[in-house]
Amino acid sequence: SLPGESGEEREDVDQVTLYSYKVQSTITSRMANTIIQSKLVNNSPQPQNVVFDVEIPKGAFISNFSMTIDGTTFTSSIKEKTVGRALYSQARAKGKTAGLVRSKALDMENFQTEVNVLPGAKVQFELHYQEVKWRKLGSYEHRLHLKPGRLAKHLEVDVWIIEPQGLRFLHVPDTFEGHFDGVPVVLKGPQKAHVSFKPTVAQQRKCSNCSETAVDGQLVVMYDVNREEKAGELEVFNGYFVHFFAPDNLEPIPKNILFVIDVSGSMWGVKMKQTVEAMKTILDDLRAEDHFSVVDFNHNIRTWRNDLVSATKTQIADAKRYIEKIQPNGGTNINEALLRAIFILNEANNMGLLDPNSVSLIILVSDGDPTVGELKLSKIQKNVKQNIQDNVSLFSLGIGFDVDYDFLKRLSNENRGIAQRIYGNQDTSSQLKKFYNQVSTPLLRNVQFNYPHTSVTDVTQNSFHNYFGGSEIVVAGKFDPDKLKQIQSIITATSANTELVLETLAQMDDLEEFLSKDKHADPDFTEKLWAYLTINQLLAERSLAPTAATKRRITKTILQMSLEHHIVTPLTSMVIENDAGDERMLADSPPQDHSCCAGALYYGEKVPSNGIPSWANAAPTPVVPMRLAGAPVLESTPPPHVMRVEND
Amino acid sequence: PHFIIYLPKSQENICFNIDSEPGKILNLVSDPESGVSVNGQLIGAKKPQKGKLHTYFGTLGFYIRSEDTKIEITTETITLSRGSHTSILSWFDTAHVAYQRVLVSVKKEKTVTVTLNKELSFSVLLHRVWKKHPINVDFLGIYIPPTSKFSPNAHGLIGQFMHEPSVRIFNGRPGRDPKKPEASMEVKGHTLTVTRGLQKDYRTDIVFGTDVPCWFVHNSGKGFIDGHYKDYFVPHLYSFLKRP
Repeated sequence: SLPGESGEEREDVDQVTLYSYKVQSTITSRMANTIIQSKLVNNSPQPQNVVFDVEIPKGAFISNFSMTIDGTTFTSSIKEKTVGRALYSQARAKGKTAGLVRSKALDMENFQTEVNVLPGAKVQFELHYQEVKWRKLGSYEHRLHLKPGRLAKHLEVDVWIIEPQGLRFLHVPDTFEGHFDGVPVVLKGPQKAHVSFKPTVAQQRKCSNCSETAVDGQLVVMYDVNREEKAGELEVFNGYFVHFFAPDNLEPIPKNILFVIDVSGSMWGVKMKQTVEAMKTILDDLRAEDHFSVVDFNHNIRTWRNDLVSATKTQIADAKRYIEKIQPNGGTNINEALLRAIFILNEANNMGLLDPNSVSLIILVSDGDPTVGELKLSKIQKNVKQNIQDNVSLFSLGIGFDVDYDFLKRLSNENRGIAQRIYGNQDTSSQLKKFYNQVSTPLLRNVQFNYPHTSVTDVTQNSFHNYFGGSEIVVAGKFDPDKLKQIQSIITATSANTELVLETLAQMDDLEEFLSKDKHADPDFTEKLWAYLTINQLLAERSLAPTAATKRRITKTILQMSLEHHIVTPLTSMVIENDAGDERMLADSPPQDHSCCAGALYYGEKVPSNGIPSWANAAPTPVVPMRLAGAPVLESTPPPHVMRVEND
Repeated sequence: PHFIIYLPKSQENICFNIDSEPGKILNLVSDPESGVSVNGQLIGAKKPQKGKLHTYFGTLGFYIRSEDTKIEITTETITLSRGSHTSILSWFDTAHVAYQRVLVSVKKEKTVTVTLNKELSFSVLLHRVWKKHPINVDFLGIYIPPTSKFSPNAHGLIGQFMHEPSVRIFNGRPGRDPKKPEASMEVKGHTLTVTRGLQKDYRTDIVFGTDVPCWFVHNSGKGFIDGHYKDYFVPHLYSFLKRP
């Protein structure tokens, strides 16, 4: 009789065995390199389709992929998109596909490979990607999505963190609902840490006699670094430098903030409910010295108050009541809504009602494209740019997938802000609040990074409209080590009511010894960080390019850098082929909103470097000598000398 | 703390020490008319030496009334307050902060310079000692160049000398201790016995300092300073001196 006919439960023997699933992540000064490796065996008598599905953070750059199937190795190379497609079409691999697809998860995307494996054959996958850790709300968050798909004989995750500035704290929150309590092991030193996560097969099981794996989620490591100098940390190595700037202990700058909320019909239901809930918390967070108002729009434009009002408890309570009564309906007139908000700010500014030292922000929340009024997106962009004043920053939050995110990104980037996608689900409210918390505490305005030495070149965006508490501005550049023994940085900025000049110096060999002592430290982190920033900023500039020629020039630079630094960007593809070159797969970047530096809060500009402003060069206190010359000794007591007095 | 008062007209340095106790706040400059006060709070060494606990300036406070600006300098931080706004720098910074007429410049681990209106300026030096030293503690020094910018009623342990008193030093002679020459000094109606001494100016050499020969006034400057040094205790870091 066939096993199982006797009624006993024939355990479903897994056709494919996951022999090992290993993740190694190394963060060197915010630059993270991650390798995911998976080894499987097909134990069944039939060929099996095996999928290697890895979720990677949006904005990460894939740098390498290799695969070995039954002894045949496939390696990857980065090609210009059309070249990649041509190569692929010449030798499409049979029964093998690869690709980068949009993920449903928040700011993630999927790298998927599917291959057909013969009975008894072994297959190994290995993917490398790199990303920059952006500081948000006072910490860096490193998320590793673990999805082995089945129990693994060896499941090992190792995260090494190497921060020359020193670790202020490091924390591994429970993200598996307690299932793996006690499994993550954290070793933390002053400047380094190692987090390992190696559950046994038994620990991986969903339950004691289950055959499914409970490992399906994100391992999260949160940390922050020490900050001694307000001028930030300047790290130089290998001809590149990176400047991390995150000053604290500064007085928040008063803000004038206009919330522009889409209340068209498509916002009806969860989205509106979540938005109202978030707005109530956000309004409560306003500081007494802040000024605000609310503009809600569909095909009509309404305002809670026609001008900015002081964030007193009474006003906030009244604004909350107003928001609670909103009933979403009708079309979407983004153009008029933004112009109304801009008008309110301009009026207040022209009437001298705004504190000259304040920061003005517009936060647009919308879930769709314009359907009423001006529909042409480029015209809306033009209207906004023409009317908004230089001291106003526009931030756009796009809820869901119906919104033209690229439009919101362009709209924000060209008006000193950024856009962020918000997912329309039960989590909308916390996403809105989390975003607001990132911009709720402006600490500096007009922040400019200057590297006066002429042999410093290729500096990334170095001028920023605002600096918000809890975040970090990162600037990078190149220098000629033969000409420079140290790099000087001069940062000029305006805080609540003072002009600031912050200087710092970095010596060439500051990091040499530190990095050489750690086998995990990435000696190329400065170069990779510089390339990552440069390419991302170019991608954003490219979408704002005013002419086709400019766009072509930027495209050429991005392509050249992508190929040089061997990374998959929207302009390159990864061709995966066997040694013979007669089997090829193609991995493309998904059509994604490649906003500059997913996760960064800033979209700045590049401005020429200046020196120290004249006011800061005020002559130091005159060293008025106190007759330091040896006063005539009254008595020449042999030998002529002057004695000390007690208490010296 | 040691005081060195340079008298430009007589071209003499006059020194004195104030031996007091940790926590006390000494008024250094008090000029209600121009609205500037400078006070120094004492800290003690980690433990007494030969039964005596040395005291130093651990915190200096500057108050500039016209700008509603307070600057507190400790051996760790430089706190700038204007009205309800506060910003904190550290000695690790190299920074310049301009509050309209007040400029505060920090040179990493060395000096803080407070300049008012580009004409009045004070330098504060940081003396960073070896953390594990059994006795020594970090402390501050303050240097105030002679200026005519204070009002005639400026006072305080240092402020009172902005308007130079006339001194006459005569009858130089070997002291009771033959190694310590003495002389007589006429000042403010008193005739004091002073001893030839050597103090230090650390502005050009923060470690060893530069020798400054001076006439040392004993008993905490009695007779050279107006009144008794205890008259210069003030309750807060930003107080003006209450004068009789």
